[in-house]
Amino acid sequence: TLFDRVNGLVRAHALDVTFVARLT
Amino acid sequence: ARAKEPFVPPLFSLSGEDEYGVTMAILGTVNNPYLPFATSPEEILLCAPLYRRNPRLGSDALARHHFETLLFAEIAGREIEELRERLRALLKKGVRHGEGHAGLSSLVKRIGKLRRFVASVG
Repeated sequence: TLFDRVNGLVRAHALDVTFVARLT
Repeated sequence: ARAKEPFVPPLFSLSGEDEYGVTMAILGTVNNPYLPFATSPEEILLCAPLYRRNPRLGSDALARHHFETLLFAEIAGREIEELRERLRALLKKGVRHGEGHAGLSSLVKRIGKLRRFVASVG
């Protein structure tokens, strides 16, 4: 699913809230 | 053109609370049909600008090319149009006795280079 894919990227690249801030 | 990294899912699907929160925030912020084709954090970041510029890209292009390459191709397409306008204006003005010939030649070269790049992306 899309959740699994994005979650996989989040975990593989240790993405955190600072990354989310760059999206907005 | 930049190579697209393959998506390698983690071995275990269990996710911590923080990771879950970040994932849901990404899904809530980048809410467009290109996101399922992102294979890296950089592509997640480029998802929205790419979709804004061209929301009609096919799944084949999205799966094959890095979003950066696709974004450059979109920018190149727009630049080609601008340069063609300049070329038309230059030709309308008339190029006499080598005057403006160098400018004309560099415009044609640039358009050719951009066209080859856009064609390589398909």
